[in-house]
Amino acid sequence: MKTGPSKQHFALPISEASLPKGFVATGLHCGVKKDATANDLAIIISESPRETSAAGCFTKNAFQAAPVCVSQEILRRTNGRARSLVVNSGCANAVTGEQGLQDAWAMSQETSHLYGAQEPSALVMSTGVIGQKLPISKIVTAIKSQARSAATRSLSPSASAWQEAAKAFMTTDTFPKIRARTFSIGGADYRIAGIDKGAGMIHPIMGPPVANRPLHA
Amino acid sequence: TLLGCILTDAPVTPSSLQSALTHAVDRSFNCISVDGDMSTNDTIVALANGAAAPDDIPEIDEETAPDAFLAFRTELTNFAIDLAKLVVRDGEGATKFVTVTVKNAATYEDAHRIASKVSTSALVKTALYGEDANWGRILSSSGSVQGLSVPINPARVSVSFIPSDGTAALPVLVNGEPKIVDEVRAKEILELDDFEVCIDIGDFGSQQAKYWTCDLSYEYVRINGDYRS
Repeated sequence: MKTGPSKQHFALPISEASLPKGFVATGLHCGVKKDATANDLAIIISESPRETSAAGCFTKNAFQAAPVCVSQEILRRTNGRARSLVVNSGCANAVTGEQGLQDAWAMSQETSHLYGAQEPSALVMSTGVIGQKLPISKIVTAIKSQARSAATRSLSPSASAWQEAAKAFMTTDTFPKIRARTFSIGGADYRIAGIDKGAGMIHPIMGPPVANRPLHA
Repeated sequence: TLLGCILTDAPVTPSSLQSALTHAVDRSFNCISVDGDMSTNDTIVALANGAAAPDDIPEIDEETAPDAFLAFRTELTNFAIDLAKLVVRDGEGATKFVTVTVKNAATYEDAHRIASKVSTSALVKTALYGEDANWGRILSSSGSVQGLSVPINPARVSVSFIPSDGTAALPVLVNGEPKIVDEVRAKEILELDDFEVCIDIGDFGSQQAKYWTCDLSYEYVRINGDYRS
């Protein structure tokens, strides 16, 4: 048995100048993971005065998790105008029945309240163990801690806030995966940033949203 | 599970963002494999908020601004490929990052299916871990793909190992005929952290697909033996 190469050099710093304008992000520990030092909840919100467009590609697994179903439904209901996302790690909220759907909707609803939306419009993602219910009260409490009036609010456009968000995506990942760069189209400069996670159960076959099951709001 | 988000301050219409994302995902995240298992939660989302564009600049749209759309789609695709590769590099227990290229296939779908099959073969992946240039397993895996639009002609297939350090490739099979493998050179290449396996179908088509995979190690079993408990 041999030791694999260190992968820490893939964890790169990002410059604030390369981050897209008009987004705020945060990553925090809310209590899904046992390790109190590990981030397990990320929130990203667009605060752009222009309308935000949203799109998604989703697993074609027959057992789509509750957040997968809810996010597709949100894209449909908003006609692709969602402007935020909320992500938890440590629990996949998959194969969790009706309660799982309610929990995913609750995550979306509470995140939407952060920017004054009454209807749930935040995209939702979860990752972790399959078949366990989310500790939804802990998650909702943590989302509420990001309200504009809250002293605990950590949502920020800073590079460090994005890095904390990337850490909140991680499960068995050994480094946070975040990249950002600039590009030009027609003489205009734009920025693009991305966060992803994954280390095992990786062979994705994803496609655009389909409405495939009745959902409850 | 794969999760990801891509955020940009470019202005893009919702339908065009979905079109560009679907194109990008098909050529990036849908071309990676660590262990061949598809999650219940795999999701990639994209948000485009237009914050870098003045109000009078219209959103990029596939129908009304095709040149701008194609430029955006190319940027998005290349960016998605970079993000997707990070996942493979961090594959549980992985010690190798391996690009599987299938070229000169009749269709992209044929090339993609062959590359996917090789990238998920447990025997290929354990050989990669053992740094064994076991091209026989690569061929066997390639040949097991059913329902290709044009069946593989074994007499036309070539296989090479291509190092990432810019040195010469090592052909191990040329037009269906095995070469005498320089095992020392093979070991040099397979000891690298990154290298490529190139499978030239030698068909009259010219379609190519790339897949990114990793080796399968003892560490993978250790990590996953008690993930739930």
